[in-house]
Amino acid sequence: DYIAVKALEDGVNIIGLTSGRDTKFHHTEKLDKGEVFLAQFTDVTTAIKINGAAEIYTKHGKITTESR
Amino acid sequence: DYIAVKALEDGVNIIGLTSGRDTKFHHTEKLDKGEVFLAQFTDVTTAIKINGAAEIYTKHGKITTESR
Amino acid sequence: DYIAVKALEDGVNIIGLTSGRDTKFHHTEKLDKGEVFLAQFTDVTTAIKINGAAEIYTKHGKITTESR
Amino acid sequence: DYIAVKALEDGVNIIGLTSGRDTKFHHTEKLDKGEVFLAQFTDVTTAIKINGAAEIYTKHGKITTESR
Amino acid sequence: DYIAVKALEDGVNIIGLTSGRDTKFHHTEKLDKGEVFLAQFTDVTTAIKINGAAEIYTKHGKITTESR
Amino acid sequence: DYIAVKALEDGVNIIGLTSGRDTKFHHTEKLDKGEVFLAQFTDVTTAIKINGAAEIYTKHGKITTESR
Amino acid sequence: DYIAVKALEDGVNIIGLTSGRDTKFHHTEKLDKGEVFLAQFTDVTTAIKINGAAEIYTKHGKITTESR
Amino acid sequence: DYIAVKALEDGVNIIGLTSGRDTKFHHTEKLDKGEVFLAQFTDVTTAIKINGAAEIYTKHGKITTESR
Amino acid sequence: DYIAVKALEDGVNIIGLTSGRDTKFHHTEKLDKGEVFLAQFTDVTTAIKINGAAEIYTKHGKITTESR
Amino acid sequence: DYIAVKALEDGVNIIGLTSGRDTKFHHTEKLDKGEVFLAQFTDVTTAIKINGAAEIYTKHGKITTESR
Amino acid sequence: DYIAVKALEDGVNIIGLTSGRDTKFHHTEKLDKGEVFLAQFTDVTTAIKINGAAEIYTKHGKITTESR
Ligand SMILES: N[C@@H](Cc1c[nH]c2ccccc12)C(=O)O
Ligand SMILES: N[C@@H](Cc1c[nH]c2ccccc12)C(=O)O
Ligand SMILES: N[C@@H](Cc1c[nH]c2ccccc12)C(=O)O
Ligand SMILES: N[C@@H](Cc1c[nH]c2ccccc12)C(=O)O
Ligand SMILES: N[C@@H](Cc1c[nH]c2ccccc12)C(=O)O
Ligand SMILES: N[C@@H](Cc1c[nH]c2ccccc12)C(=O)O
Ligand SMILES: N[C@@H](Cc1c[nH]c2ccccc12)C(=O)O
Ligand SMILES: N[C@@H](Cc1c[nH]c2ccccc12)C(=O)O
Ligand SMILES: N[C@@H](Cc1c[nH]c2ccccc12)C(=O)O
Ligand SMILES: N[C@@H](Cc1c[nH]c2ccccc12)C(=O)O
Ligand SMILES: N[C@@H](Cc1c[nH]c2ccccc12)C(=O)O
Repeated sequence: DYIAVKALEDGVNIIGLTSGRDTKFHHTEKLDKGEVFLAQFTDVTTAIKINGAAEIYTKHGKITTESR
Repeated sequence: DYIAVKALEDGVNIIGLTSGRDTKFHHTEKLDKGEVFLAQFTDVTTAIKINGAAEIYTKHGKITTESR
Repeated sequence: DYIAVKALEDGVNIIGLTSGRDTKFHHTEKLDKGEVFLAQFTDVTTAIKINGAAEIYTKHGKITTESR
Repeated sequence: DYIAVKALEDGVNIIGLTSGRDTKFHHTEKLDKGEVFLAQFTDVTTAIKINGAAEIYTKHGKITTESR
Repeated sequence: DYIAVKALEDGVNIIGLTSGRDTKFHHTEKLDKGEVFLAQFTDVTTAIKINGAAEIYTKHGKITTESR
Repeated sequence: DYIAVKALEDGVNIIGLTSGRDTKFHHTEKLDKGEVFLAQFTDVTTAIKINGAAEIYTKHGKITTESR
Repeated sequence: DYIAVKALEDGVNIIGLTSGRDTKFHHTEKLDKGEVFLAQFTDVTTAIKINGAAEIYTKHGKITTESR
Repeated sequence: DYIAVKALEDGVNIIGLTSGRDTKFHHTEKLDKGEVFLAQFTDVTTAIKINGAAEIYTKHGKITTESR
Repeated sequence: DYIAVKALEDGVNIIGLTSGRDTKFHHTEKLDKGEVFLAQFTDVTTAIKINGAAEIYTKHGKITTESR
Repeated sequence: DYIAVKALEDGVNIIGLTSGRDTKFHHTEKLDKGEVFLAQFTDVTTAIKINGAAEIYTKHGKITTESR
Repeated sequence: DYIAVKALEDGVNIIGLTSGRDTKFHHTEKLDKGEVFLAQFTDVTTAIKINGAAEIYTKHGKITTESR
């Protein structure tokens, strides 16, 4: 399973959270407007948080995040 | 399997509950309005509780939570 | 497999029943109106009982429970 | 695989029958009107009997039981 | 795989036949009118015989048995 | 995989043939008019022969046998 | 995977051919008009030859053989 | 996976080619007009060649070969 | 996974290329007009090249090659 | 799972990010206008970043990146 | 998973890139106009680059590359 995120503005953050009993931020990928980031769920990453204006393409359809 | 949650207001809580015979809260992720959180079911997390106004995208369709 | 339950009133109970030869209540999650609870079937939980007014989203469609 | 049962009256019985060469009743869950019970087929439970007025949601569609 | 049987009259028989080289009746479940019986195919049960008036819900659609 | 056979007359035969290099009849189930027999393909039964008037429900649709 | 063959005349032959490097006839099932034969592909049978007038139900649809 | 071949004339050849680094003809099945041959891909047979007028039923649809 | 190739002229070549780090031609099957060749991808063959006028039936639809 | 990227201008970058706890750029493939790059998610590559004007074909549909 | 490439001009290149931490070109297949090349993703090949005018048939639909 992977999702796709298209940044609609500069400074969109895609944050990977760790698997296991302890949930921590392990990586933040910053996107500029117009860039796309494709990311899988993995052994390491079982949750993903997104902020800043973006389009998120998931198996449940397209979801948009709003600008802070 | 993963779900997606879009916060419609500040202070939305996404709570992971532990697997196994003993069901406890192990992590609460707080979202601000417009943020999105994608979360898998895992070995550790077999139930998820959500409160505050949000849209929840699941394999059974979209479900909205109401503000407390 | 997971189900989703949205409470239509305060005091909705979602009860997990144990797997194996001996069927017992092992956890009751109480929801307030407007909250949503997502729960998997697991090694520990092979049956779930729900009372109080709620919407239950399952692979067989949406089912509503009535208030006691 | 799981089924869902919604009780249309008090006193609906959902009976689990044992797997293996010897078929016995191992658990009866009693539902009050409006309650819902979700139950998997498991290593222990390979057949389920339902009496009392109820709606049964299965992969083959919805089936209703009649009152005794 | 499981089937569902709804009895349209009292005295409907659902007979489980044994797996393996030797095919024998190992269990007969008797249903009263309006009751429903859900049964899997298992290591022990590889064939099922039904007599008496009933509706049988299978992956190939609904089949009705007639009264003897 | 299982098939379902509904007898349209008395004396319908459902014959199981053995798996392996040697193909023999190992069981014949006789049905009376209106009865239904559900049968899996198994380690022991890799071919099934049906005679007498009946409806056969298979994954390829419904097939009818004619009276001898 | 299994196929179904309905004989449209007496004397329809369903021939099983052996698996492995050496392809030989290992079994011929003779059908009378109106009879049905259901046969799997197995470790032993990787090819099937049919002659005489019949309807053959396969995953690719229905195919008819003509009388010799 | 299996294919089905119906001969539209006498003398249709269905040729099995060997698996592995060395590709050779290992079996030719000759069909008369109106006969049908069903053949799997196997450990031994990873390619099949067909000549003479026939209808070939595959997962990609029906393909006809022309007479030489 | 297998493809099917129908030659639209004499001299159609279906070339199997080897798996692994070293990609070489290991077999060329020559087809005459109207013949059909069905070929799997295997441990040995991970790429296939086709020249000469032919119809190629793949999971992505039908593709035609043109005459040299 | 694989994605396809078609460059709409020269200088499109497709960046592979490493799996595991440490997320780093391990390879950047540069495309000229009109070229296509097909890339799987692998043990090594669990996230992909794309910049420059391109069309990205994913299981969630087509997504376009804009020029920097 | 395999893709199909049909060359619309001479000199179309289909380049296989190596799996693992080190991404290198390991094979280039050159196609003449009208030829078709079918290629799997394998242990060795986890990315493919295509240049020159061609039609690429993928699970995400048909994509065309333009002439250099
Ligand atoms: N560490 C948690 C992360 C997580 C996944 N899904 C969640 C839902 C809610 C809260 C946390 C999570 C886990 O792997 O299980
Ligand atoms: N600890 C429980 C959590 C749970 C999952 N599904 C449930 C349904 C009801 C109550 C608790 C649960 C388990 O893993 O099984
Ligand atoms: N302990 C039982 C719980 C159960 C599952 N499905 C049921 C149906 C009926 C009664 C009980 C059950 C089991 O795991 O099998
Ligand atoms: N003990 C039986 C229960 C059962 C399942 N399916 C049945 C059908 C008919 C009668 C009994 C059964 C078994 O596990 O196989
Ligand atoms: N003992 C047989 C029961 C059976 C299954 N399918 C059948 C079809 C025909 C006759 C008997 C059977 C078996 O397990 O194989
Ligand atoms: N003994 C044979 C039975 C059989 C299955 N499919 C067939 C087709 C044709 C003839 C016989 C058969 C086998 O298991 O393979
Ligand atoms: N013995 C052969 C039988 C066979 C299967 N498919 C075929 C296609 C063509 C010719 C023979 C065959 C095998 O198991 O592979
Ligand atoms: N011996 C080859 C046969 C083959 C399969 N697919 C092919 C495609 C082209 C040429 C030969 C083949 C193999 O098993 O791989
Ligand atoms: N030997 C290569 C063959 C190959 C498959 N797909 C390719 C794509 C491009 C170039 C070569 C290939 C491999 O097995 O991986
Ligand atoms: N190294 C990370 C890369 C990654 C995958 N998905 C992500 C989502 C967000 C941030 C990083 C990632 C991992 O394999 O898990
Ligand atoms: N060697 C890389 C090749 C690759 C696959 N997908 C990619 C995406 C981007 C960059 C490189 C790649 C790997 O196997 O993972």
